[in-house]
Amino acid sequence: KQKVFAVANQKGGVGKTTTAINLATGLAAVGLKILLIDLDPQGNASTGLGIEKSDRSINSYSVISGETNISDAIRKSKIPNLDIIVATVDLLGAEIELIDQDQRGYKLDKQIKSLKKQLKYDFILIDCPPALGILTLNALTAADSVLVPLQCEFFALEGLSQLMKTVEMVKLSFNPSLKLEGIILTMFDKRNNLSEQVADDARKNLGATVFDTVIPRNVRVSEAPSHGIPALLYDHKCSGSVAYMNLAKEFIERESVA
Amino acid sequence: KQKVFAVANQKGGVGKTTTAINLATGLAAVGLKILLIDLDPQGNASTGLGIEKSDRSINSYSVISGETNISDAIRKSKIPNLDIIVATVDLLGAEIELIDQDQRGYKLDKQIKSLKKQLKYDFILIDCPPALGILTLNALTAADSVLVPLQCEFFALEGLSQLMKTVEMVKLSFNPSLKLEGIILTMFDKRNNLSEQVADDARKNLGATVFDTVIPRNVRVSEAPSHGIPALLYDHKCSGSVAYMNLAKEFIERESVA
Ligand SMILES: Nc1ncnc2c1ncn2[C@@H]1O[C@H](COP(=O)(O)OP(=O)(O)OP(=O)(O)O)[C@@H](O)[C@H]1O
Ligand SMILES: Nc1ncnc2c1ncn2[C@@H]1O[C@H](COP(=O)(O)OP(=O)(O)OP(=O)(O)O)[C@@H](O)[C@H]1O
Ligand SMILES: [Mg+2]
Ligand SMILES: [Mg+2]
Repeated sequence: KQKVFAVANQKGGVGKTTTAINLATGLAAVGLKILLIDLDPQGNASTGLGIEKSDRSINSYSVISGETNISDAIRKSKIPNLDIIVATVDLLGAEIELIDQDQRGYKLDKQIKSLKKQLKYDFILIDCPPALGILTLNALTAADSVLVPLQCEFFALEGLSQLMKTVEMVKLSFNPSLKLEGIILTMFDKRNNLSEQVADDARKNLGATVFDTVIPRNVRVSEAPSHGIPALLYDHKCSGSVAYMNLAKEFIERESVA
Repeated sequence: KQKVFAVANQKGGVGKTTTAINLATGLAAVGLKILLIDLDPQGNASTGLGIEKSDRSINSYSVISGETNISDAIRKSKIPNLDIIVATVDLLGAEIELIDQDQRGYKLDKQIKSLKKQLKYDFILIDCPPALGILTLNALTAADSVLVPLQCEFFALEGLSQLMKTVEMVKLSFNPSLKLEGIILTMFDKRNNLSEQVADDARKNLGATVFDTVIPRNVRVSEAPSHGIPALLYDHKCSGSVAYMNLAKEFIERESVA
């Protein structure tokens, strides 16, 4: 119980936040208790779940800096079974402030471990910024497993090997039990060959770690955040929402056999 | 002469690298002497111009760390009038190594200033990573002006105010003459309302700082990097290339009246 997943990829704009929000919502929709931690100074996951910037005085920076106990930073979202810890631009300060501290990589892990005793959640998802800095390090150290959204584009594929090296490094020096949960193909556009090529390449090189479910490019998915709700609520029948619901089911199946 | 531009936006995947490569190519095509500096540890601009990862022993990390003199790190690209300084993942080290140094924000600026005496280039473009860390700080401190690619999506618009605050902060503490060159709307998809809304919003709030030229979403643009050449060479007739050529012309016009 209470397995922790980092949603990470240093390549920008690959669908980390969109996957974190919609996978969390899909899992909550089938009754699992989910906590989403927004660890990106941009605070997109917090906005995508409708929490105003003015309403984020207790946030993931307060948790990582040790100012606040994690259970005091958790709040309910509009979605049943889905709680969130929001993010603000204060997180930018964490990169500088933590750099000299010995335990800089373990700040989040310590806080999440203190939650473990309460066993409130089935899964905890952490949305990471597009960088391999101290924030992503904290997420990878606190995680049992890494979920990697991979946009079906050439530059995104190029960055994958660097991400895998970083996961190995974190495994060696910070978190020996860190695993790769899987690669999720996102923004697949059936109208162009490039998506097909990237998907084939990924499956050829990474085999079964690539989820069967592919998330299509679907404008309804990118419209949802401006309404402060996940795509699954904004338009549950669109191709993007159906895909995220299938991803949640596949995710649960993989977990139960793991 | 020798004006320096940082191509920056902490939001990931908004078209920084694609704009840096294709604007640089468009400017070089009309005879201007251009230097492109890849300051992203992902090294996408270097890959997009066809330079293998194995051929990057002298790079922007060697420049920023002071190991190499900037003029020894410059090399010719396949494009006439376009030179490049490549990037490797070594740049990730710069974030940690420079943090304690007083002059951490001025490393690139000092090196570029030493180039000024030779007056070899009309424009220098710096491709930034998706973060507001030391690398982007170095680019903003070395720059005369900032070019901001803005993807026509909701999350991208949300990040703009944070970027403007950062530019102001850099202006106050590091580089008083830093200006905003302009905002370039990218990946505009005429098939959906969201693009239209974001473009209208941006023009309403930012007025004339938004370039007239809008870059459309065009799959040929995203195919070009896998061939190691700019879209302008890969398919000069596609809508993306035509738009980048128009952007280069508008850029030159704006410069000559400035
Ligand atoms: N399946 C999809 N179809 C269409 N648009 C999508 C899809 N997934 C994500 N998007 C849009 O693409 C953009 C990038 O996605 P998102 O912000 O989730 O990526 P990210 O990896 O979290 O970015 P960053 O690196 O900045 O954190 C967003 O504007 C989002 O709305
Ligand atoms: N006009 C366009 N039409 C279609 N695809 C595009 C366009 N511009 C960029 N892309 C593609 O979108 C993706 C993101 O673009 P790019 O990598 O240039 O953004 P970036 O801001 O540099 O990303 P990062 O934040 O990771 O540095 C790339 O796969 C690129 O090929
Ligand atoms: Mg994100
Ligand atoms: Mg880039």
